[in-house]
Amino acid sequence: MPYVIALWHQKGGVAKTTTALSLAASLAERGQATLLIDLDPQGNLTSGLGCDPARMRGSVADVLLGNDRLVTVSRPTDVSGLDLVPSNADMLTLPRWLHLREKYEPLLRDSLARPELQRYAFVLLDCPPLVGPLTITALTAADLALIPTQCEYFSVQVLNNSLELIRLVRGRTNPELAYRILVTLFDGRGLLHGRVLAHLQQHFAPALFQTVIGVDSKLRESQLAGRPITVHAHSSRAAQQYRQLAEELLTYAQRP
Amino acid sequence: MPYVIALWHQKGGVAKTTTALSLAASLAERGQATLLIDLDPQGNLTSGLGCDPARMRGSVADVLLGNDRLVTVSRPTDVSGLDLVPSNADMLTLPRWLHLREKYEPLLRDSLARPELQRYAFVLLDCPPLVGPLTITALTAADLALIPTQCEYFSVQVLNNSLELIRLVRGRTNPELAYRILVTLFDGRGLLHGRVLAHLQQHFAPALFQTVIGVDSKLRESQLAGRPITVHAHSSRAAQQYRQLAEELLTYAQRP
Ligand SMILES: Nc1ncnc2c1ncn2[C@@H]1O[C@H](COP(=O)(O)OP(=O)(O)OP(=O)(O)O)[C@@H](O)[C@H]1O
Ligand SMILES: Nc1ncnc2c1ncn2[C@@H]1O[C@H](COP(=O)(O)OP(=O)(O)OP(=O)(O)O)[C@@H](O)[C@H]1O
Ligand SMILES: [Mg+2]
Ligand SMILES: [Mg+2]
Repeated sequence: MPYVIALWHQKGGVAKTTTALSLAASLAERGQATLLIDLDPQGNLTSGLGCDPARMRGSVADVLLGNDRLVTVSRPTDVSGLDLVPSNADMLTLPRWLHLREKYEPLLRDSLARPELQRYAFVLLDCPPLVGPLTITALTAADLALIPTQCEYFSVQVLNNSLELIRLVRGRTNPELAYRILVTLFDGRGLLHGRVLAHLQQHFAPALFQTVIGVDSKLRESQLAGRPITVHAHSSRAAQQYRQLAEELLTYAQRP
Repeated sequence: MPYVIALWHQKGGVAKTTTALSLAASLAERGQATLLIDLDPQGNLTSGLGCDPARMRGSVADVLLGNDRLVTVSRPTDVSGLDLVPSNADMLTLPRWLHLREKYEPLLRDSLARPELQRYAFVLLDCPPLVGPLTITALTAADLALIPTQCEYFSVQVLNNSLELIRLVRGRTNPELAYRILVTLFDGRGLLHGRVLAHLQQHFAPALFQTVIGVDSKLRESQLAGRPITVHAHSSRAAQQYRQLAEELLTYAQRP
Protein backbone atom coordinates (compact mmCIF):
# COMPACT_ATOMS: atom_id res chain seq x y z
CA MET A 1 0.00 0.00 0.00
CA PRO A 2 1.45 3.40 -0.91
CA TYR A 3 2.11 5.89 1.91
CA VAL A 4 -0.60 8.54 1.55
CA ILE A 5 0.03 12.20 2.51
CA ALA A 6 -2.72 14.85 2.54
CA LEU A 7 -1.62 18.50 2.22
CA TRP A 8 -4.11 20.25 4.50
CA HIS A 9 -4.52 23.60 6.22
CA GLN A 10 -7.79 25.55 6.23
CA LYS A 11 -5.77 28.78 5.85
CA GLY A 12 -5.43 29.87 2.27
CA GLY A 13 -2.13 30.56 0.53
CA VAL A 14 0.27 28.71 2.89
CA ALA A 15 1.96 26.65 0.10
CA LYS A 16 -0.10 23.45 0.18
CA THR A 17 0.06 23.15 -3.61
CA THR A 18 3.69 24.31 -3.83
CA THR A 19 4.67 21.71 -1.22
CA ALA A 20 2.68 18.92 -2.93
CA LEU A 21 4.45 19.70 -6.24
CA SER A 22 7.96 20.14 -4.85
CA LEU A 23 7.90 17.24 -2.38
CA ALA A 24 6.45 14.83 -4.96
CA ALA A 25 9.13 15.81 -7.48
CA SER A 26 11.85 15.34 -4.84
CA LEU A 27 10.51 11.88 -3.94
CA ALA A 28 10.32 10.87 -7.64
CA GLU A 29 13.90 12.10 -8.13
CA ARG A 30 15.00 9.61 -5.45
CA GLY A 31 13.31 6.76 -7.30
CA GLN A 32 10.11 6.68 -5.19
CA ALA A 33 7.23 6.30 -7.67
CA THR A 34 4.72 8.99 -6.69
CA LEU A 35 1.12 9.82 -7.63
CA LEU A 36 -0.23 13.38 -7.16
CA ILE A 37 -4.01 13.87 -6.85
CA ASP A 38 -5.50 17.36 -7.29
CA LEU A 39 -8.55 17.64 -5.01
CA ASP A 40 -8.84 21.41 -5.35
CA PRO A 41 -11.42 22.86 -7.78
CA GLN A 42 -8.95 25.74 -8.36
CA GLY A 43 -6.67 23.26 -10.18
CA ASN A 44 -3.37 24.95 -9.23
CA LEU A 45 -1.58 21.60 -8.88
CA THR A 46 -2.70 20.69 -12.40
CA SER A 47 -1.57 24.02 -13.87
CA GLY A 48 1.67 23.94 -11.85
CA LEU A 49 2.57 20.86 -13.93
CA GLY A 50 1.84 22.61 -17.20
CA CYS A 51 -1.67 21.16 -17.79
CA ASP A 52 -4.81 23.28 -18.35
CA PRO A 53 -7.57 22.20 -15.91
CA ALA A 54 -10.23 23.34 -18.40
CA ARG A 55 -8.98 20.74 -20.89
CA MET A 56 -8.60 17.72 -18.57
CA ARG A 57 -11.05 14.96 -19.55
CA GLY A 58 -10.97 12.91 -16.34
CA SER A 59 -10.49 13.87 -12.69
CA VAL A 60 -10.92 12.39 -9.24
CA ALA A 61 -14.59 13.44 -9.49
CA ASP A 62 -15.17 10.55 -11.93
CA VAL A 63 -13.58 8.14 -9.45
CA LEU A 64 -15.51 9.30 -6.38
CA LEU A 65 -18.79 9.22 -8.32
CA GLY A 66 -18.02 5.62 -9.30
CA ASN A 67 -17.69 6.26 -13.06
CA ASP A 68 -13.97 5.58 -13.47
CA ARG A 69 -10.82 4.26 -11.79
CA LEU A 70 -7.79 6.24 -10.64
CA VAL A 71 -5.57 4.34 -13.07
CA THR A 72 -7.64 5.54 -16.06
CA VAL A 73 -7.77 9.23 -15.09
CA SER A 74 -4.12 9.47 -14.06
CA ARG A 75 -1.53 10.70 -16.55
CA PRO A 76 2.27 10.79 -16.67
CA THR A 77 4.09 14.14 -16.19
CA ASP A 78 7.41 15.41 -17.61
CA VAL A 79 9.07 14.11 -14.43
CA SER A 80 9.85 10.41 -14.61
CA GLY A 81 8.27 8.47 -11.76
CA LEU A 82 5.65 11.19 -11.14
CA ASP A 83 2.02 10.78 -12.30
CA LEU A 84 -0.93 13.16 -11.86
CA VAL A 85 -4.70 12.82 -11.39
CA PRO A 86 -5.73 16.32 -12.55
CA SER A 87 -8.60 18.57 -11.46
CA ASN A 88 -11.25 19.89 -13.82
CA ALA A 89 -14.59 21.75 -13.72
CA ASP A 90 -16.42 18.66 -12.41
CA MET A 91 -14.65 19.20 -9.09
CA LEU A 92 -16.82 22.24 -8.39
CA THR A 93 -20.12 20.36 -8.12
CA LEU A 94 -18.62 17.16 -6.66
CA PRO A 95 -18.98 18.21 -2.97
CA ARG A 96 -22.72 18.54 -3.32
CA TRP A 97 -23.05 14.97 -4.65
CA LEU A 98 -20.70 13.56 -2.00
CA HIS A 99 -22.77 15.18 0.77
CA LEU A 100 -25.82 13.25 -0.45
CA ARG A 101 -24.08 9.86 -0.53
CA GLU A 102 -24.21 7.73 2.57
CA LYS A 103 -20.70 7.11 3.94
CA TYR A 104 -18.71 8.86 1.18
CA GLU A 105 -15.64 9.20 3.46
CA PRO A 106 -13.82 5.91 2.60
CA LEU A 107 -14.32 6.23 -1.21
CA LEU A 108 -10.81 7.57 -1.93
CA ARG A 109 -9.14 5.16 0.50
CA ASP A 110 -10.89 2.24 -1.18
CA SER A 111 -9.79 3.41 -4.67
CA LEU A 112 -6.19 3.68 -3.44
CA ALA A 113 -6.35 0.09 -2.13
CA ARG A 114 -6.88 -1.34 -5.65
CA PRO A 115 -4.07 -3.64 -6.92
CA GLU A 116 -2.97 -1.40 -9.82
CA LEU A 117 -2.11 1.46 -7.39
CA GLN A 118 0.34 -0.64 -5.35
CA ARG A 119 3.22 0.24 -7.68
CA TYR A 120 3.38 3.72 -6.10
CA ALA A 121 5.54 4.30 -3.01
CA PHE A 122 3.80 7.62 -2.23
CA VAL A 123 0.48 9.32 -3.00
CA LEU A 124 0.14 13.09 -2.30
CA LEU A 125 -3.33 14.69 -2.03
CA ASP A 126 -3.62 18.49 -2.53
CA CYS A 127 -6.66 19.76 -0.57
CA PRO A 128 -8.61 23.02 -1.03
CA PRO A 129 -8.56 25.53 1.89
CA LEU A 130 -11.92 24.48 3.32
CA VAL A 131 -13.59 21.98 5.61
CA GLY A 132 -15.74 19.90 3.25
CA PRO A 133 -16.23 16.43 1.74
CA LEU A 134 -13.13 16.61 -0.51
CA THR A 135 -10.84 17.27 2.45
CA ILE A 136 -12.62 14.73 4.65
CA THR A 137 -12.26 11.95 2.07
CA ALA A 138 -8.57 12.87 1.68
CA LEU A 139 -7.91 12.80 5.44
CA THR A 140 -9.77 9.48 5.69
CA ALA A 141 -7.38 8.01 3.07
CA ALA A 142 -4.20 9.54 4.52
CA ASP A 143 -1.44 8.07 6.69
CA LEU A 144 -0.15 11.59 7.33
CA ALA A 145 -1.68 15.08 7.24
CA LEU A 146 1.13 17.44 6.28
CA ILE A 147 0.15 20.96 7.45
CA PRO A 148 2.14 23.73 5.73
CA THR A 149 1.93 26.96 7.70
CA GLN A 150 3.34 30.46 7.41
CA CYS A 151 4.83 32.06 10.52
CA GLU A 152 2.05 34.59 10.59
CA TYR A 153 -0.76 35.33 12.98
CA PHE A 154 -3.67 34.37 10.69
CA SER A 155 -2.13 31.01 9.69
CA VAL A 156 -1.33 30.06 13.28
CA GLN A 157 -4.74 31.28 14.47
CA VAL A 158 -6.47 28.89 12.05
CA LEU A 159 -4.10 25.99 12.90
CA ASN A 160 -6.46 24.91 15.69
CA ASN A 161 -9.33 24.52 13.19
CA SER A 162 -7.14 22.38 10.93
CA LEU A 163 -6.07 20.19 13.85
CA GLU A 164 -9.67 19.98 15.04
CA LEU A 165 -10.72 18.43 11.71
CA ILE A 166 -7.85 15.91 12.00
CA ARG A 167 -9.06 14.92 15.48
CA LEU A 168 -12.60 14.58 14.15
CA VAL A 169 -11.52 12.30 11.26
CA ARG A 170 -9.33 10.29 13.66
CA GLY A 171 -12.34 9.73 15.90
CA ARG A 172 -14.63 8.66 13.06
CA THR A 173 -13.02 7.14 9.97
CA ASN A 174 -9.22 7.02 10.32
CA PRO A 175 -7.83 6.32 13.82
CA GLU A 176 -4.26 5.96 12.46
CA LEU A 177 -4.10 9.51 10.98
CA ALA A 178 -0.90 11.28 12.09
CA TYR A 179 0.04 14.93 11.42
CA ARG A 180 3.21 16.96 10.96
CA ILE A 181 3.58 20.73 10.57
CA LEU A 182 5.92 22.31 8.00
CA VAL A 183 6.98 25.96 8.16
CA THR A 184 6.82 27.52 4.67
CA LEU A 185 7.38 30.97 3.12
CA PHE A 186 9.80 31.75 5.95
CA ASP A 187 11.31 35.22 5.65
CA GLY A 188 14.27 35.59 7.97
CA ARG A 189 14.70 39.31 7.23
CA GLY A 190 12.15 40.62 9.75
CA LEU A 191 11.76 39.71 13.42
CA LEU A 192 8.14 38.52 13.24
CA HIS A 193 8.68 35.18 11.48
CA GLY A 194 11.44 34.23 13.91
CA ARG A 195 9.22 35.03 16.90
CA VAL A 196 6.28 33.02 15.54
CA LEU A 197 8.62 30.10 14.69
CA ALA A 198 9.80 30.08 18.30
CA HIS A 199 6.14 29.99 19.41
CA LEU A 200 5.46 27.00 17.08
CA GLN A 201 8.58 25.20 18.32
CA GLN A 202 7.41 25.67 21.90
CA HIS A 203 3.78 24.56 21.40
CA PHE A 204 4.07 21.97 18.61
CA ALA A 205 7.66 20.70 18.97
CA PRO A 206 7.15 16.93 18.43
CA ALA A 207 4.95 17.51 15.36
CA LEU A 208 7.17 20.08 13.63
CA PHE A 209 9.41 19.09 10.69
CA GLN A 210 13.02 20.21 11.20
CA THR A 211 13.11 21.45 7.60
CA VAL A 212 11.97 25.06 7.11
CA ILE A 213 11.16 26.27 3.59
CA GLY A 214 12.29 29.85 2.97
CA VAL A 215 10.83 32.40 0.57
CA ASP A 216 12.40 31.80 -2.87
CA SER A 217 11.16 33.58 -5.99
CA LYS A 218 12.47 30.64 -8.10
CA LEU A 219 9.39 28.70 -6.86
CA ARG A 220 7.06 31.30 -8.33
CA GLU A 221 8.95 31.24 -11.60
CA SER A 222 8.86 27.44 -11.74
CA GLN A 223 5.05 27.51 -11.49
CA LEU A 224 4.80 29.99 -14.33
CA ALA A 225 7.01 27.60 -16.33
CA GLY A 226 4.76 24.61 -15.42
CA ARG A 227 7.66 22.58 -14.00
CA PRO A 228 8.51 21.49 -10.45
CA ILE A 229 11.36 23.38 -8.73
CA THR A 230 13.70 20.35 -8.82
CA VAL A 231 13.55 20.49 -12.62
CA HIS A 232 13.19 24.25 -13.23
CA ALA A 233 15.93 25.39 -10.82
CA HIS A 234 17.76 22.22 -9.87
CA SER A 235 20.27 23.76 -7.43
CA SER A 236 18.12 26.57 -5.99
CA ARG A 237 17.72 26.95 -2.23
CA ALA A 238 14.06 25.88 -2.40
CA ALA A 239 14.92 22.72 -4.37
CA GLN A 240 17.55 21.82 -1.76
CA GLN A 241 15.10 22.48 1.10
CA TYR A 242 12.37 20.32 -0.44
CA ARG A 243 14.93 17.53 -1.04
CA GLN A 244 15.85 17.80 2.63
CA LEU A 245 12.14 17.54 3.49
CA ALA A 246 11.86 14.38 1.33
CA GLU A 247 14.82 12.92 3.26
CA GLU A 248 13.20 13.77 6.60
CA LEU A 249 9.90 12.31 5.47
CA LEU A 250 11.48 9.03 4.33
CA THR A 251 13.01 8.62 7.79
CA TYR A 252 9.72 9.53 9.49
CA ALA A 253 7.71 7.10 7.35
CA GLN A 254 10.47 4.50 7.80
CA ARG A 255 10.85 3.87 4.15
CA PRO A 256 14.17 2.84 2.56
CA MET B 1 -28.53 52.27 1.39
CA PRO B 2 -24.87 51.64 2.30
CA TYR B 3 -22.44 50.85 -0.52
CA VAL B 4 -21.66 47.14 -0.16
CA ILE B 5 -18.25 45.69 -1.11
CA ALA B 6 -17.51 41.94 -1.13
CA LEU B 7 -13.85 40.89 -0.83
CA TRP B 8 -13.72 37.86 -3.10
CA HIS B 9 -11.12 35.69 -4.83
CA GLN B 10 -11.24 31.89 -4.84
CA LYS B 11 -7.43 31.85 -4.46
CA GLY B 12 -6.35 31.55 -0.86
CA GLY B 13 -3.96 33.96 0.88
CA VAL B 14 -4.23 36.95 -1.49
CA ALA B 15 -5.05 39.50 1.29
CA LYS B 16 -8.86 39.48 1.21
CA THR B 17 -9.03 39.78 5.01
CA THR B 18 -6.09 42.21 5.22
CA THR B 19 -7.74 44.44 2.60
CA ALA B 20 -11.16 44.29 4.33
CA LEU B 21 -9.55 45.35 7.65
CA SER B 22 -7.28 48.06 6.24
CA LEU B 23 -9.75 49.58 3.76
CA ALA B 24 -12.57 49.66 6.36
CA ALA B 25 -10.29 51.39 8.88
CA SER B 26 -9.20 53.94 6.23
CA LEU B 27 -12.85 54.69 5.34
CA ALA B 28 -13.81 55.08 9.03
CA GLU B 29 -10.82 57.42 9.51
CA ARG B 30 -12.33 59.69 6.83
CA GLY B 31 -15.65 59.81 8.69
CA GLN B 32 -17.44 57.17 6.59
CA ALA B 33 -19.32 54.94 9.07
CA THR B 34 -18.41 51.37 8.10
CA LEU B 35 -19.66 47.89 9.04
CA LEU B 36 -17.40 44.83 8.55
CA ILE B 37 -19.03 41.38 8.26
CA ASP B 38 -16.90 38.24 8.68
CA LEU B 39 -18.33 35.53 6.41
CA ASP B 40 -15.30 33.24 6.75
CA PRO B 41 -15.49 30.29 9.18
CA GLN B 42 -11.72 30.80 9.75
CA GLY B 43 -12.56 34.06 11.59
CA ASN B 44 -9.37 35.92 10.63
CA LEU B 45 -11.22 39.25 10.28
CA THR B 46 -12.59 38.79 13.81
CA SER B 47 -9.16 37.94 15.28
CA GLY B 48 -7.49 40.72 13.26
CA LEU B 49 -9.60 43.15 15.32
CA GLY B 50 -8.53 41.58 18.58
CA CYS B 51 -11.63 39.41 19.18
CA ASP B 52 -11.55 35.61 19.76
CA PRO B 53 -13.95 33.87 17.30
CA ALA B 54 -14.43 31.04 19.83
CA ARG B 55 -15.96 33.49 22.32
CA MET B 56 -18.28 35.43 19.98
CA ARG B 57 -21.94 34.88 20.95
CA GLY B 58 -23.62 36.07 17.74
CA SER B 59 -22.55 35.93 14.10
CA VAL B 60 -24.03 36.37 10.63
CA ALA B 61 -25.12 32.71 10.89
CA ASP B 62 -27.88 33.79 13.33
CA VAL B 63 -29.04 36.43 10.86
CA LEU B 64 -29.11 34.18 7.77
CA LEU B 65 -30.96 31.47 9.72
CA GLY B 66 -33.56 34.08 10.71
CA ASN B 67 -32.86 34.00 14.46
CA ASP B 68 -31.40 37.50 14.88
CA ARG B 69 -30.83 40.86 13.18
CA LEU B 70 -27.50 42.34 12.04
CA VAL B 71 -27.89 45.23 14.48
CA THR B 72 -28.03 42.85 17.46
CA VAL B 73 -24.99 40.73 16.50
CA SER B 74 -22.80 43.68 15.46
CA ARG B 75 -20.36 45.20 17.95
CA PRO B 76 -18.23 48.35 18.08
CA THR B 77 -14.43 48.06 17.59
CA ASP B 78 -11.56 50.17 19.01
CA VAL B 79 -11.75 52.25 15.82
CA SER B 80 -14.44 54.92 16.00
CA GLY B 81 -16.93 54.65 13.15
CA LEU B 82 -16.06 50.97 12.54
CA ASP B 83 -18.36 48.12 13.70
CA LEU B 84 -17.97 44.35 13.25
CA VAL B 85 -20.29 41.36 12.80
CA PRO B 86 -17.91 38.61 13.96
CA SER B 87 -17.56 34.99 12.87
CA ASN B 88 -17.89 32.03 15.22
CA ALA B 89 -18.12 28.23 15.15
CA ASP B 90 -21.74 28.35 13.82
CA MET B 91 -20.32 29.55 10.50
CA LEU B 92 -18.93 26.09 9.79
CA THR B 93 -22.30 24.31 9.53
CA LEU B 94 -24.18 27.29 8.06
CA PRO B 95 -23.49 26.44 4.37
CA ARG B 96 -25.24 23.11 4.74
CA TRP B 97 -28.41 24.75 6.07
CA LEU B 98 -28.34 27.50 3.43
CA HIS B 99 -28.11 24.89 0.66
CA LEU B 100 -31.38 23.36 1.88
CA ARG B 101 -33.28 26.67 1.93
CA GLU B 102 -35.13 27.72 -1.16
CA LYS B 103 -33.74 30.99 -2.53
CA TYR B 104 -31.19 31.72 0.23
CA GLU B 105 -29.26 34.14 -2.06
CA PRO B 106 -31.03 37.43 -1.18
CA LEU B 107 -31.04 36.85 2.62
CA LEU B 108 -28.00 39.07 3.33
CA ARG B 109 -29.12 41.80 0.90
CA ASP B 110 -32.55 41.89 2.58
CA SER B 111 -30.97 42.20 6.08
CA LEU B 112 -28.78 45.08 4.84
CA ALA B 113 -31.88 46.89 3.52
CA ARG B 114 -33.39 47.21 7.01
CA PRO B 115 -33.78 50.82 8.32
CA GLU B 116 -31.32 50.52 11.23
CA LEU B 117 -28.45 49.71 8.79
CA GLN B 118 -28.89 52.91 6.72
CA ARG B 119 -26.59 54.86 9.06
CA TYR B 120 -23.55 53.09 7.48
CA ALA B 121 -21.92 54.60 4.40
CA PHE B 122 -20.06 51.34 3.62
CA VAL B 123 -20.42 47.62 4.39
CA LEU B 124 -17.45 45.30 3.69
CA LEU B 125 -17.97 41.52 3.44
CA ASP B 126 -14.92 39.22 3.93
CA CYS B 127 -15.50 35.97 1.99
CA PRO B 128 -13.82 32.55 2.44
CA PRO B 129 -11.70 31.26 -0.49
CA LEU B 130 -14.39 28.99 -1.91
CA VAL B 131 -17.38 28.94 -4.19
CA GLY B 132 -20.29 28.25 -1.82
CA PRO B 133 -23.49 29.71 -0.32
CA LEU B 134 -21.67 32.24 1.93
CA THR B 135 -19.87 33.81 -1.04
CA ILE B 136 -22.98 33.68 -3.25
CA THR B 137 -25.13 35.49 -0.66
CA ALA B 138 -22.34 38.09 -0.27
CA LEU B 139 -22.04 38.69 -4.04
CA THR B 140 -25.84 38.92 -4.28
CA ALA B 141 -25.78 41.73 -1.68
CA ALA B 142 -22.78 43.58 -3.12
CA ASP B 143 -22.53 46.70 -5.30
CA LEU B 144 -18.85 45.87 -5.95
CA ALA B 145 -16.76 42.69 -5.84
CA LEU B 146 -13.24 43.78 -4.87
CA ILE B 147 -10.81 41.05 -6.05
CA PRO B 148 -7.39 41.22 -4.34
CA THR B 149 -4.79 39.30 -6.31
CA GLN B 150 -1.07 38.59 -6.02
CA CYS B 151 1.07 38.98 -9.12
CA GLU B 152 1.69 35.27 -9.19
CA TYR B 153 0.79 32.52 -11.58
CA PHE B 154 -1.59 30.58 -9.29
CA SER B 155 -3.59 33.71 -8.29
CA VAL B 156 -3.95 34.88 -11.89
CA GLN B 157 -4.77 31.36 -13.07
CA VAL B 158 -7.72 31.21 -10.65
CA LEU B 159 -8.88 34.75 -11.51
CA ASN B 160 -11.05 33.37 -14.30
CA ASN B 161 -12.93 31.16 -11.79
CA SER B 162 -13.55 34.16 -9.53
CA LEU B 163 -14.80 36.24 -12.46
CA GLU B 164 -16.94 33.32 -13.63
CA LEU B 165 -18.82 33.28 -10.31
CA ILE B 166 -19.39 37.05 -10.61
CA ARG B 167 -20.87 36.58 -14.08
CA LEU B 168 -23.08 33.78 -12.75
CA VAL B 169 -24.41 35.93 -9.87
CA ARG B 170 -24.93 38.85 -12.28
CA GLY B 171 -27.02 36.62 -14.50
CA ARG B 172 -29.16 35.29 -11.68
CA THR B 173 -29.56 37.45 -8.57
CA ASN B 174 -27.60 40.72 -8.93
CA PRO B 175 -27.45 42.27 -12.44
CA GLU B 176 -25.81 45.47 -11.09
CA LEU B 177 -22.75 43.69 -9.61
CA ALA B 178 -19.51 45.41 -10.70
CA TYR B 179 -15.94 44.23 -10.03
CA ARG B 180 -12.51 45.79 -9.58
CA ILE B 181 -9.14 44.07 -9.19
CA LEU B 182 -6.55 45.18 -6.61
CA VAL B 183 -2.91 44.09 -6.76
CA THR B 184 -1.68 43.12 -3.29
CA LEU B 185 1.53 41.71 -1.72
CA PHE B 186 3.49 43.33 -4.56
CA ASP B 187 7.24 42.72 -4.26
CA GLY B 188 9.16 45.03 -6.56
CA ARG B 189 12.52 43.37 -5.84
CA GLY B 190 12.23 40.50 -8.35
CA LEU B 191 11.25 40.66 -12.03
CA LEU B 192 8.29 38.27 -11.85
CA HIS B 193 5.78 40.52 -10.09
CA GLY B 194 6.46 43.39 -12.52
CA ARG B 195 5.92 41.07 -15.50
CA VAL B 196 2.65 39.68 -14.15
CA LEU B 197 1.48 43.22 -13.30
CA ALA B 198 2.09 44.24 -16.92
CA HIS B 199 0.03 41.20 -18.02
CA LEU B 200 -2.84 42.24 -15.70
CA GLN B 201 -2.67 45.85 -16.95
CA GLN B 202 -2.92 44.60 -20.51
CA HIS B 203 -5.79 42.15 -20.01
CA PHE B 204 -7.83 43.78 -17.22
CA ALA B 205 -6.96 47.50 -17.56
CA PRO B 206 -10.40 49.13 -17.04
CA ALA B 207 -11.10 46.96 -13.97
CA LEU B 208 -7.73 47.43 -12.24
CA PHE B 209 -7.37 49.85 -9.31
CA GLN B 210 -4.46 52.30 -9.82
CA THR B 211 -3.37 51.68 -6.22
CA VAL B 212 -0.96 48.78 -5.73
CA ILE B 213 -0.39 47.43 -2.19
CA GLY B 214 3.24 46.47 -1.57
CA VAL B 215 4.60 43.84 0.82
CA ASP B 216 4.94 45.49 4.26
CA SER B 217 5.75 43.49 7.40
CA LYS B 218 3.99 46.18 9.49
CA LEU B 219 0.70 44.64 8.24
CA ARG B 220 1.62 41.26 9.71
CA GLU B 221 2.60 42.90 13.00
CA SER B 222 -0.65 44.86 13.14
CA GLN B 223 -2.66 41.62 12.89
CA LEU B 224 -0.70 40.07 15.74
CA ALA B 225 -1.52 43.23 17.73
CA GLY B 226 -5.25 42.96 16.84
CA ARG B 227 -5.40 46.50 15.39
CA PRO B 228 -5.85 47.80 11.84
CA ILE B 229 -2.73 49.17 10.12
CA THR B 230 -3.99 52.79 10.21
CA VAL B 231 -3.97 52.57 14.02
CA HIS B 232 -0.99 50.24 14.63
CA ALA B 233 1.45 51.94 12.23
CA HIS B 234 -0.24 55.19 11.26
CA SER B 235 2.42 56.47 8.85
CA SER B 236 3.63 53.13 7.38
CA ARG B 237 3.72 52.61 3.63
CA ALA B 238 0.86 50.09 3.80
CA ALA B 239 -1.35 52.53 5.77
CA GLN B 240 -0.68 55.22 3.14
CA GLN B 241 -1.45 52.80 0.30
CA TYR B 242 -4.74 51.68 1.84
CA ARG B 243 -5.70 55.35 2.42
CA GLN B 244 -4.98 55.98 -1.26
CA LEU B 245 -7.21 52.99 -2.09
CA ALA B 246 -10.01 54.47 0.06
CA GLU B 247 -9.64 57.74 -1.88
CA GLU B 248 -9.80 55.92 -5.22
CA LEU B 249 -12.81 53.93 -4.09
CA LEU B 250 -14.72 57.03 -2.94
CA THR B 251 -14.23 58.55 -6.39
CA TYR B 252 -15.26 55.28 -8.10
CA ALA B 253 -18.38 54.93 -5.93
CA GLN B 254 -19.08 58.67 -6.39
CA ARG B 255 -19.40 59.30 -2.73
CA PRO B 256 -18.54 62.66 -1.10
N1 LIG C 1 8.77 29.19 -0.54
C1 LIG C 1 8.10 30.03 -1.34
N2 LIG C 1 8.74 31.13 -1.80
C2 LIG C 1 8.09 32.01 -2.61
N3 LIG C 1 6.81 31.89 -3.00
C3 LIG C 1 6.14 30.82 -2.57
C4 LIG C 1 6.72 29.82 -1.73
N4 LIG C 1 5.80 28.88 -1.47
C5 LIG C 1 4.67 29.27 -2.10
N5 LIG C 1 4.87 30.42 -2.77
C6 LIG C 1 3.87 31.21 -3.54
O1 LIG C 1 2.86 31.61 -2.62
C7 LIG C 1 1.58 31.49 -3.22
C8 LIG C 1 0.73 30.55 -2.35
O2 LIG C 1 1.20 29.23 -2.46
P1 LIG C 1 0.20 28.02 -2.83
O3 LIG C 1 -0.74 28.43 -3.89
O4 LIG C 1 1.04 26.81 -3.05
O5 LIG C 1 -0.59 27.89 -1.45
P2 LIG C 1 -1.90 27.02 -1.14
O6 LIG C 1 -1.91 26.79 0.32
O7 LIG C 1 -1.92 25.84 -2.03
O8 LIG C 1 -3.08 28.04 -1.54
P3 LIG C 1 -4.67 27.69 -1.58
O9 LIG C 1 -5.10 27.79 -0.14
O10 LIG C 1 -5.25 28.77 -2.45
O11 LIG C 1 -4.80 26.32 -2.15
C9 LIG C 1 1.78 30.98 -4.64
O12 LIG C 1 1.69 32.07 -5.52
C10 LIG C 1 3.19 30.39 -4.61
O13 LIG C 1 3.86 30.55 -5.82
N1 LIG D 1 0.77 43.84 1.94
C1 LIG D 1 1.13 42.83 2.74
N2 LIG D 1 2.39 42.77 3.22
C2 LIG D 1 2.78 41.75 4.01
N3 LIG D 1 1.98 40.74 4.40
C3 LIG D 1 0.71 40.75 3.97
C4 LIG D 1 0.19 41.78 3.14
N4 LIG D 1 -1.10 41.51 2.88
C5 LIG D 1 -1.39 40.36 3.51
N5 LIG D 1 -0.30 39.90 4.19
C6 LIG D 1 -0.18 38.64 4.95
O1 LIG D 1 -0.40 37.57 4.02
C7 LIG D 1 -1.18 36.55 4.61
C8 LIG D 1 -2.43 36.34 3.74
O2 LIG D 1 -3.30 37.46 3.85
P1 LIG D 1 -4.86 37.27 4.23
O3 LIG D 1 -5.00 36.26 5.30
O4 LIG D 1 -5.42 38.61 4.44
O5 LIG D 1 -5.37 36.67 2.83
P2 LIG D 1 -6.82 36.04 2.53
O6 LIG D 1 -7.02 36.16 1.07
O7 LIG D 1 -7.81 36.65 3.42
O8 LIG D 1 -6.60 34.49 2.93
P3 LIG D 1 -7.76 33.36 2.97
O9 LIG D 1 -7.91 32.94 1.54
O10 LIG D 1 -7.17 32.29 3.86
O11 LIG D 1 -8.98 33.98 3.55
C9 LIG D 1 -1.50 37.00 6.03
O12 LIG D 1 -0.63 36.33 6.93
C10 LIG D 1 -1.24 38.51 6.01
O13 LIG D 1 -0.74 38.98 7.23
MG1 LIG E 1 -3.48 25.19 -3.31
MG1 LIG F 1 -9.20 35.70 4.69
